[in-house]
Amino acid sequence: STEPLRHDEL
Amino acid sequence: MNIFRLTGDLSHLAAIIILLLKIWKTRSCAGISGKSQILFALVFTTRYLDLLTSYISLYNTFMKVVYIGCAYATVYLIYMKFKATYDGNHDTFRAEFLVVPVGGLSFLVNHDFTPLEFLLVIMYVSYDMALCGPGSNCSHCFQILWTFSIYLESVAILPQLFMISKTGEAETITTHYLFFLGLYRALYLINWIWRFYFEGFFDLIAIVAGVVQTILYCDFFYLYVTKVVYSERLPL
Repeated sequence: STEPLRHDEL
Repeated sequence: MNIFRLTGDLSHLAAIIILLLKIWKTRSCAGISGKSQILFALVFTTRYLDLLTSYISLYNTFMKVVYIGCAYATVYLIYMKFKATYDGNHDTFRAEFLVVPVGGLSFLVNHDFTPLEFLLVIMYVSYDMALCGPGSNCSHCFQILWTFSIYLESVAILPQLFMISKTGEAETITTHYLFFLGLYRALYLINWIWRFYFEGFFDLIAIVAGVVQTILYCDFFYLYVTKVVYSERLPL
């Protein structure tokens, strides 16, 4: 998958 | 969002603001490692590139912009505006000894590729995409840069701690800065325990790097609690 991983933390 | 993550973020923000205000009010960056601040600016830049590609929340975007802005403002104050007060002779930690291994590690251990897969990708024996090119959304590059930032953040404070150990002392306000920075890491550890139990969230890269980073502050925490409370400076 080319969907970027979402990092929700700062 | 849980209370530990929120207070962790606010503690991080407090540390950054304390340092900026200290330099601004005293018109001096004596005792501050410019190298650590450059590394933190690099950390925020490489981690928050996703500002360009994905929106998470207003809070998330706002904090990222503030962190990046403050990091560059701090570097500007140290290396430009108050350059004369910068104690470069004592800021001798070799930052490349951190950046180069961390860069290598972020290629080898990240969420996108195992080392073998990465080898296949760079040899163009890859399965469904090359790293860059038409149709690429930069996600792999961003992922590696995110990993790089996580690893780098865990060791970015070392030039500052090295500088303090070299000069043998730190101003109280500098110790407050380090305390809030360490507190932020400790709160994030609790946040991950919380998220693991209540959300099933588990990010091994962030957790391992976070544990390493928190351990680096332990010696300082001990000195902070036992010494700074009673005296003006941090004797070592």
